[in-house]
Amino acid sequence: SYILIKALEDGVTIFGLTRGVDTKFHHSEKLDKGEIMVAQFTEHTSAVKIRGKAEVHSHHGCVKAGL
Amino acid sequence: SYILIKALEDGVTIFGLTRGVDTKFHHSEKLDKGEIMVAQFTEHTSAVKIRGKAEVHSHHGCVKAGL
Amino acid sequence: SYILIKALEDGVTIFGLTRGVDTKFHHSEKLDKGEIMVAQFTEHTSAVKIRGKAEVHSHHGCVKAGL
Amino acid sequence: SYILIKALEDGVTIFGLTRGVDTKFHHSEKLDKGEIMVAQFTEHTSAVKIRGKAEVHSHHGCVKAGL
Amino acid sequence: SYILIKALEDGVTIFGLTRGVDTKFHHSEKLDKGEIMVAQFTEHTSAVKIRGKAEVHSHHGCVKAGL
Amino acid sequence: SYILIKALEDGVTIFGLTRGVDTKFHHSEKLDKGEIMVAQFTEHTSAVKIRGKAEVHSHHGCVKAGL
Amino acid sequence: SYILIKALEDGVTIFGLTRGVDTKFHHSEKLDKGEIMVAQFTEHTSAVKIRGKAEVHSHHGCVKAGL
Amino acid sequence: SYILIKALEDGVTIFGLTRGVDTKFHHSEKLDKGEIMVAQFTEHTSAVKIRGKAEVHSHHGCVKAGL
Amino acid sequence: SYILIKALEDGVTIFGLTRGVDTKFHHSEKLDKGEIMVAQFTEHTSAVKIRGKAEVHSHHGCVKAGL
Amino acid sequence: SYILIKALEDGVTIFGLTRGVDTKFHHSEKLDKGEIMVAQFTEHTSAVKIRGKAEVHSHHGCVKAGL
Amino acid sequence: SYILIKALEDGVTIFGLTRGVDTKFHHSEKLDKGEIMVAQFTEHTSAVKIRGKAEVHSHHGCVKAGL
Ligand SMILES: N[C@@H](Cc1c[nH]c2ccccc12)C(=O)O
Ligand SMILES: N[C@@H](Cc1c[nH]c2ccccc12)C(=O)O
Ligand SMILES: N[C@@H](Cc1c[nH]c2ccccc12)C(=O)O
Ligand SMILES: N[C@@H](Cc1c[nH]c2ccccc12)C(=O)O
Ligand SMILES: N[C@@H](Cc1c[nH]c2ccccc12)C(=O)O
Ligand SMILES: N[C@@H](Cc1c[nH]c2ccccc12)C(=O)O
Ligand SMILES: N[C@@H](Cc1c[nH]c2ccccc12)C(=O)O
Ligand SMILES: N[C@@H](Cc1c[nH]c2ccccc12)C(=O)O
Ligand SMILES: N[C@@H](Cc1c[nH]c2ccccc12)C(=O)O
Ligand SMILES: N[C@@H](Cc1c[nH]c2ccccc12)C(=O)O
Ligand SMILES: N[C@@H](Cc1c[nH]c2ccccc12)C(=O)O
Repeated sequence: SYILIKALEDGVTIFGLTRGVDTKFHHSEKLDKGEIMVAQFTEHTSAVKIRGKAEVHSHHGCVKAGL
Repeated sequence: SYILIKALEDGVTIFGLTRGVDTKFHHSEKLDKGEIMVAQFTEHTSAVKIRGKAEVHSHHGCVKAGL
Repeated sequence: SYILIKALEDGVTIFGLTRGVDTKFHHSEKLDKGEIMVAQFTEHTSAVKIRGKAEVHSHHGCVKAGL
Repeated sequence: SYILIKALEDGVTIFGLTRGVDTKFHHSEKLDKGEIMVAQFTEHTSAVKIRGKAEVHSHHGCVKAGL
Repeated sequence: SYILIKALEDGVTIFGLTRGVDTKFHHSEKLDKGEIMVAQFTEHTSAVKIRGKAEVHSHHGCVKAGL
Repeated sequence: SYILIKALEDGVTIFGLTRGVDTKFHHSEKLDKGEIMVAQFTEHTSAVKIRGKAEVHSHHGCVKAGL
Repeated sequence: SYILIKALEDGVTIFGLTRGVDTKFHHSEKLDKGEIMVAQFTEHTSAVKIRGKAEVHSHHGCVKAGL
Repeated sequence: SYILIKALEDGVTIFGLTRGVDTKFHHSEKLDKGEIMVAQFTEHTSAVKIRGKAEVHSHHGCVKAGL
Repeated sequence: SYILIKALEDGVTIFGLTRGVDTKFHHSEKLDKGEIMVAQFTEHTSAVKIRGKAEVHSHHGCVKAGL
Repeated sequence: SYILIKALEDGVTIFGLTRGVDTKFHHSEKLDKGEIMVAQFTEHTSAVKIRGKAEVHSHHGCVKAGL
Repeated sequence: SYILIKALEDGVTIFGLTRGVDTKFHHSEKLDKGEIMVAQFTEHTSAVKIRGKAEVHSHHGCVKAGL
């Protein structure tokens, strides 16, 4: 399963959090306005954090991130 | 399967509870207003607790946390 | 599969009952008003008991606990 | 799969019946009015009996137990 | 998968029929009016017979037993 | 998967046909009016024959047997 | 998966065709008017032929056989 | 998965095509008007060809064969 | 999973393309007007090409081939 | 799972992209107007590119390629 | 599972991000206006990034990328 994130402004950041005993950021991807990232949950990523104005599309519909 | 949490105020806290015989907090993630966390249930996390004003999106729809 | 419990008052208690031949409480989690717990059934938890005013969201919809 | 039982009076009793060649009660859980129990079918429980006024929520909808 | 039986009178009987080459009754459970039994098909039970006035809830909806 | 048969008259007969190279009756169950039988397909039963007035509930809906 | 056949006249015949390299009739079951047969596809039966007036209920709905 | 074919005229022919590197007819079944054949895809049959006036019921609905 | 092709004119051709590193035609089946072919994807066939006027029924509905 | 492509003009090209570390074209199939190709994702094909006027039918509905 | 991307202008770029501990671009595919790419998640690709004006079709519907 995957989620789809569309940046609604420059500088939206998508953090991948590590799977396992520890929970750390293993990667952060910057998106410019209009760019889209489609990301799976994987062996290394069990949580994702989104900062900035963006649409987050998942099984639970479309939720707007940002202020 | 995963849940999606959107913070509606600063300082929303998401606690990961350990899977297994014991039930302890293994991680707590702070979200600022507007930030979103999408988190799976995993080998190490079998329950999640949410404190603060937030939208919690899961198979059971969207439920508002907080006072 | 998991259930989602939202406390509608302070002091809501969620008991985890042991899987196996015996049925005992292995953990009890206290929720304050507005707090949410999302909990899976696991290798150690095959039943859950909820005491106090709360919304219990599961495959069977939303059922209100409490008097 | 699990069922959800909400007690509508004090003293509602939920019996777990043993899986296997024999069918006996291995556990009985008393619920007070308003309390909820969510219980799975397991390696040790292949049938459940409910006595007293209660809502029983399952794949087959909500059925009221009791007189 | 399981079926749910609600007794609409005292003395409703639920028979478990053996799985395997032979088909015999291995257990009979008596329900009083208002009592509910939720029973799975198992390694030992491949058919169930219901005698007396009762609601039988299964994948095929709710069917009333009895005269 | 299972089918549910409700007898609409006395003497309804449910035949279990053997799985395998041969097709013979291995069991016949008599139902009186109002009695219900819920029967799975199993390692020993790959076909079922119903004689007499009865409701047969299956994935394909409710079909009335009998004249 | 199984199909359900209801005979609408006497003498309806249900042929089981062999699974494998050869395709032969391994069994034929005669149904009298009103009788119902519910038959699975099995290790020995990969096709079924129906002759005579009958309702054939399958995943593809109800189709009437016969002239 | 299986398909259901109902002959709308005498002499409808159902060809079974071999699974594997070669594609040949391994069986042809003649249906008279009104007869129905329900046929699975199998280890030996990976394609089916229908000639003559017939209804072909499959996951893709009902399609009429013939001129 | 399978597709169903109904020829709307004589001489409709259905090509089976090889699975694997190479992509070649391993079989071509000619259909006359009104004939129907129901064909699976298999160990040897991972793509199918249709030339001529025909209805192609698949998970994606019915699409008309041909000019 | 497979996609279905119908050419709306001559010379529509369907490229198969290699699965694995490298991403190269391993096959290109030319379709004339009206021709249809139904193609699976396979051990060797993990992406497909379509150039020219065509209908592309997939789980995500029908999308028109081309200018 | 796969996503479908239709370029709405020349020069749309689709980046494949590596699965594993590291997250790098392993491939970028340029699409001209009207071209379509249908791409799976694979052993080597666990995230995809899209830059430029395009339609991105996924389980979460159709989302427009670009300014
Ligand atoms: N390292 C954690 C990351 C995580 C997943 N879901 C969570 C929910 C809450 C807190 C942390 C997490 C794990 O794999 O389990
Ligand atoms: N350690 C517990 C955590 C837990 C999961 N679900 C629960 C429900 C109630 C109480 C505790 C829990 C377990 O893995 O089982
Ligand atoms: N220890 C019991 C707990 C339980 C699960 N479901 C139940 C239903 C009724 C009574 C007890 C239970 C078991 O694992 O089976
Ligand atoms: N010991 C029985 C319990 C049971 C399950 N389903 C039933 C239906 C009828 C009677 C008894 C049962 C078994 O595991 O099979
Ligand atoms: N012993 C039989 C019981 C049974 C199941 N389904 C049936 C249908 C008809 C008659 C008997 C049965 C079996 O396991 O197969
Ligand atoms: N012995 C047969 C019984 C059977 C199942 N389905 C059928 C359909 C037609 C005739 C016989 C059958 C078998 O297991 O295959
Ligand atoms: N012996 C054949 C029977 C069969 C199944 N489906 C068919 C379709 C057409 C003709 C024959 C068949 C087989 O197992 O494959
Ligand atoms: N022998 C072929 C038969 C076949 C199945 N589907 C097809 C589609 C087109 C042409 C031939 C076929 C195979 O098993 O693959
Ligand atoms: N030989 C190719 C055939 C193929 C399947 N899907 C495709 C899509 C495009 C081009 C070729 C193909 C393969 O098995 O993968
Ligand atoms: N070789 C790549 C092809 C690919 C699949 N999906 C992609 C998405 C973007 C870029 C390349 C791809 C792989 O198997 O993973
Ligand atoms: N290398 C990462 C790529 C990735 C997938 N999903 C992500 C979400 C956020 C950040 C990175 C990723 C992984 O396989 O897990």
